[in-house]
Amino acid sequence: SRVLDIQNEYIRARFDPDTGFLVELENLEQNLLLPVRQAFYWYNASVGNNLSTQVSGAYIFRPNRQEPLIVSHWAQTRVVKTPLVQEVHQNFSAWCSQVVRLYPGQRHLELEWTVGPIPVGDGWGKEVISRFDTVLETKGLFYTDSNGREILERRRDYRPTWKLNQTEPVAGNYYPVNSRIYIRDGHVQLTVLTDRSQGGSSLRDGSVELMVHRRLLKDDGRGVGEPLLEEGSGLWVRGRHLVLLDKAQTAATGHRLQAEKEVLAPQVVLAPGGGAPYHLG
Amino acid sequence: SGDSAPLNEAMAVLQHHDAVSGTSRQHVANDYARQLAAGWGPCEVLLSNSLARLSGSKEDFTYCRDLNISVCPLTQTAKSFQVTIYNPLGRKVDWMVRLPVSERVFDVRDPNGTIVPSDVVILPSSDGLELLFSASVPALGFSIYSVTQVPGRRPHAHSRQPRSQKSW
Repeated sequence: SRVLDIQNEYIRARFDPDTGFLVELENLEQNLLLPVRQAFYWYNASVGNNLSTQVSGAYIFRPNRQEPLIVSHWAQTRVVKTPLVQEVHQNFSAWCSQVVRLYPGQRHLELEWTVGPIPVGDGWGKEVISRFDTVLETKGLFYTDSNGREILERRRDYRPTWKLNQTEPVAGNYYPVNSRIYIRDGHVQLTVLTDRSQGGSSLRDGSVELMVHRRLLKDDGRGVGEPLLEEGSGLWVRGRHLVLLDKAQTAATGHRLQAEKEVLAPQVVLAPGGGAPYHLG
Repeated sequence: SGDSAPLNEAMAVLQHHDAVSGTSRQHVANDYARQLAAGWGPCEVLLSNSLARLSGSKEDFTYCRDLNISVCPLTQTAKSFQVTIYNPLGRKVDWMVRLPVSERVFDVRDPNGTIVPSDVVILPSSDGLELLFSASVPALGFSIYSVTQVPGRRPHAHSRQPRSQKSW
């Protein structure tokens, strides 16, 4: 089909039928339409260079170049549409896939990613990111929540309390993301909620990226004494990003309520049934 | 008897950044995982006791730890089972339950015994099946849904084609 999209009463997500990538997000309730290209990339880990012998490792994120490499230029897609769920399954490579999902009544787009085991047979350590690129004019600003405290404004290549000499254009702009990261242009806000603490940044205006997995071949010399390299074939990681598109003025209502639902998510307990009546006595 | 203290202690140890960031040696990371798993066992018993008292029924409660990879021996083998959903949030939530199953037609009943809409979808990555239904759970409370396999009814599993389906 030339139309590849999923939609409920609040959200519509459109995908490029040629590449399989998410390319557009629409908030039907507020009549907001934002081109959003989402894809997976990986940074090639530094093993040291002329400027510094520092390698990328467990403590240190240091890519060997500013631009990450794309995992795949297209995704094999499959679509599931039922009354209770609509999903686009994207397979980017043997070690990177994603399900983009909408349930009825849901005001956010759910991206469930599965990454790993990261191949390192080529001798390159890899740090994998999910990146959202939009046309929002964010003027170098983005917002993250830090260590469970309030959401802080982050400005690219800047520190509020000293004059920064930026020597690491990627890692020097990465910040902790404990539950959310967002960008806005004064009118529209794009928020990404995470299900775990991750590193994140906005390295270009309109762009948001989150590191989802990493596998490294060198020890960074900061005390661990071994590289971030699990035994065997490596780890599979599965997690979720919840994406909300809102007006900037009202976005907080949406992402705060949804983040509560994520942190205090319902717990499922199963039983075969037919149990005996239980009385305290 | 159940006990939440071992999980409390494991969580306290896991406050160290080494436990979540990858800045520990592998054998240390393995030990963090061991402590967490050992703490969860007696906590499950505590939860089962609590649910038995609150619901008034002593059940053989099962906690499927591998639901994120669509594995749950009980739901994949039992012809009928109960799903208790506990909501720790201070407001009512509607939440989509997803459970791995091996059959294609189920009746799902809410706590009042009313049949609620459900679907079985095929997972394209594995060809496994998952049962979906929307559960409504009160604030700081729980709802118990009953799921029963329906033999002989025409399979309702949805295929991978991007076609729309009539709602139940």
